Amino acid sequence: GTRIIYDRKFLMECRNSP
Amino acid sequence: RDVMPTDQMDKHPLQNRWALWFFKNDKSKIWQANLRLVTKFDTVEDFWALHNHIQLASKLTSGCDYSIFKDGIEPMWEDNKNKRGGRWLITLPKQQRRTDLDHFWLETLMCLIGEAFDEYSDDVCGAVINIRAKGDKIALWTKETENKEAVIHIGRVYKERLGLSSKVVIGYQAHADTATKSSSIAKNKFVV
Repeated sequence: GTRIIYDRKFLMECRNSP
Repeated sequence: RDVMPTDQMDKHPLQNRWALWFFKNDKSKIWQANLRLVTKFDTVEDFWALHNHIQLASKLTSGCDYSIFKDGIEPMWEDNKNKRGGRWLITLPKQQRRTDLDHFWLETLMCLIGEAFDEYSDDVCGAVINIRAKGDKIALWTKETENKEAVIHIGRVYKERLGLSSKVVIGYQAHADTATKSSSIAKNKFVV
């Protein structure tokens, strides 16, 4: 199947979103 | 979609469910009694909620560990998923606790939950941070020392993600060697 990959940039954006 | 609870909406699912473990050294108890499962998570948002809630690794007392492992794998050599494996080991001298430790640990966690090693991410079991007076350690555990291609790929990507200079060499040790070592230094099976 498809692997769910998140890069560093995306993860950090999620950290900062409300 | 009608049955999805509101708090699950708009969360980003992870490839794997992960478990956070905490170890606190209490010499009056046996090793296993000091190891506690804290919680499990499987979305990006739940990861950050957890990370923002718990104590930074650098603020833990000496003798404590955090471990993060895929659901179903216990943070010990003896687990069936770990016993043929090994670890990429980062050792930090005392003065780096203040400057680098929390940053390196967070990068490690993001490599794991984000599946940074592409198809070789299946070889990853988890990661451990040891807070020790004589020097802190961070280790990324993989499942099979014989999967050389996976181990090397993971090591190269990991070193790059930590931002380590090409002059720095990090080593991979088999758990079987670490468990039976007679000296304090286990031999490196691979280096990058």
